[in-house]
Amino acid sequence: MNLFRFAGDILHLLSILVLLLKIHATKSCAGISLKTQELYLAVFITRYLDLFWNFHSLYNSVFKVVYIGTTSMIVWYMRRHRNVKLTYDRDHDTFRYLFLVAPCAVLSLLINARYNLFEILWTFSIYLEAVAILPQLVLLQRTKNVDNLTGNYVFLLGLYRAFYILNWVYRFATEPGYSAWLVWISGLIQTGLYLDFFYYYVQAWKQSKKLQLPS
Amino acid sequence: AQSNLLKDEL
Repeated sequence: MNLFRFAGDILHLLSILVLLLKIHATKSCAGISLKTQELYLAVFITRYLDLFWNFHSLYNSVFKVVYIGTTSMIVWYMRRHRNVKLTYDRDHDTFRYLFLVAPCAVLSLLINARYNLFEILWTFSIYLEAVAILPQLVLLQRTKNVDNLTGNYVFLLGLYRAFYILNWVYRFATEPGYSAWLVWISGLIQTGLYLDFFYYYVQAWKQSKKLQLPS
Repeated sequence: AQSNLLKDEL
């Protein structure tokens, strides 16, 4: 465990909490993609299947339970809460699950470290996490005016990924024999997806203006 | 061993 990895995990948790609190406090999920949230839930469930038999550390186990729990709550709010579900922007959140899930499923069958069910599901979760933000980015693009909390949510998520890259660089430099190509490449692609958003987020912040994405 | 090494991250 190094500071970059720890910062990454905390930022990830923070991003989820920002979103959950926003929904809870405003009773609105306007601008939030349910597709992205459900994809993240699928990511967490397929990756953390080993929760019960593959104990690594209390730290990891607590985070796994918290990520699954908080993301489930967000999905529950958006689907079931009597007021929140009315604010869901389903007309703009039209990204097809299949476009993301199918290629990731095929890729995880073709490229994996070991050919067994749990290894393949784990690999699938790595690939799916890389692209799960796409429905959210498309929704932001469509609605143009991004409210502050939604913008901060996406920014914190991107920052979490950036810190994971620093963590890999640090581990590569300090741990002999450490290499993780599958995770690195997926992670680089995932972080790359945020670059465009980052650019506009920083611009808006510098000019202390409301975040607006171009068409 | 490699895949165990990967799985110490979240």
